[in-house]
Amino acid sequence: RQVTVQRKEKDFQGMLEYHKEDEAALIRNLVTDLKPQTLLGTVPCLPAYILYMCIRHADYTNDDLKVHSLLTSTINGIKKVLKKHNDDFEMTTFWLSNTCRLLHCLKQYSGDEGFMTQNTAKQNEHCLKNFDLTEYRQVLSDLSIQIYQQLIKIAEGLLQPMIVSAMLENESIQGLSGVKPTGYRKRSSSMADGDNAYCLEAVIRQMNSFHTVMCDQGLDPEIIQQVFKQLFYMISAVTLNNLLLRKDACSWSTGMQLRYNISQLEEWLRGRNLHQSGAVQTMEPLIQAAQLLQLKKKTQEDAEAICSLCTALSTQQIVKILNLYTPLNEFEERVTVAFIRTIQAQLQERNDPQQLLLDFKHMFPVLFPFNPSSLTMDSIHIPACLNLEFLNEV
Amino acid sequence: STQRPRPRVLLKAPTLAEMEEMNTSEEEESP
Repeated sequence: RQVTVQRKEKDFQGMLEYHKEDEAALIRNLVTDLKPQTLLGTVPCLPAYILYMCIRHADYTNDDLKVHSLLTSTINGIKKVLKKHNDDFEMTTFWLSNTCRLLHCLKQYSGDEGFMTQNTAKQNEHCLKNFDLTEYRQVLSDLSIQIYQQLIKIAEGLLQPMIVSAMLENESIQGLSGVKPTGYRKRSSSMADGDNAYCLEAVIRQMNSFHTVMCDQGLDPEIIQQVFKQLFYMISAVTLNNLLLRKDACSWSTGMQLRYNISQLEEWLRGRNLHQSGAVQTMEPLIQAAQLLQLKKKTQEDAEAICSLCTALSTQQIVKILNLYTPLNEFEERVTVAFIRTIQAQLQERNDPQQLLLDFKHMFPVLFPFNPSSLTMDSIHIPACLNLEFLNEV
Repeated sequence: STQRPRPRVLLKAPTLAEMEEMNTSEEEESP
């Protein structure tokens, strides 16, 4: 009688084994040569999970040299790919997302109880057994900061040419062009009519594109919020700086258009659930400048109203806007010297910064809050398109 | 009784800048 011994398929424990000589191919196929589009439709941050599963196997076999080598090659591979694609928003987002995810995995599975509070029992089985990778976590955190800075630089480079045109020059409110101050230079500065003239919709379209890419690549929501806080600060600072230098922009009608544009941006933030990001707060000086352009500027009461309203603008900025303010027509008066002196007297107690213009290149410090994943390693399988057939599931 | 897990061994890592330096010198050495 023939006896059939049926061997039970061994359970996948969420580890990936490879031979040392395949490390270069692993880094090439998973990091340096990988196109984010290849992984569309798969689990976001798949490379990070695969790398963690490889690290875990090297930890399981107590092979410290393999762990060192894999982490070093991974980090160098990521740096190389970022250098090569230093103007590619999608690629940079992809690697920010994956680097942060790898960092989260190294925390979530470190065995440190502080990072295990949301783990399932199964996830706790997937913790590292032999090595403490705290120092590598620091390196990955530093790398994440570098990638974040590259991402902001790319986004700012795309947005900056649009700002003055979209925020100050484009007239989307109908009938407003009839109430421009005398001598208003239409589309002045470098923004001539034509290709370089942008409307606010172009800015919003660009931000929609950034937001979609970041969400598709599984970037942590807290990081997406910080990206938009940074970008809104830059938009606001560039706009305000231009306003502070351009007489033709300091008018009631520009104030009106500006308030409308800001409200559109605020609405966009609400629509994308980003209103808690702190982005609106970064626009406060610009919001106040727009209001200042629209307030009455004549009596003692007007001066008091201006002083109590414009708390986010410095005395120097308020005075500059008042000095530049251009009446709409012969019926509106210029701001008098006496009025400006009244304002200065009321604000002399303030300890305001001396510089007139905002540092539009200022970067807020970025934070990467710990964000554990609910995925379990044994549920992750490697798609054939990655060409990683030399990895063995253990 | 629950077994206390063995303490993990700290793997020393170079800083990001040191890693880059090592990488650059390796690239320079290779033809």
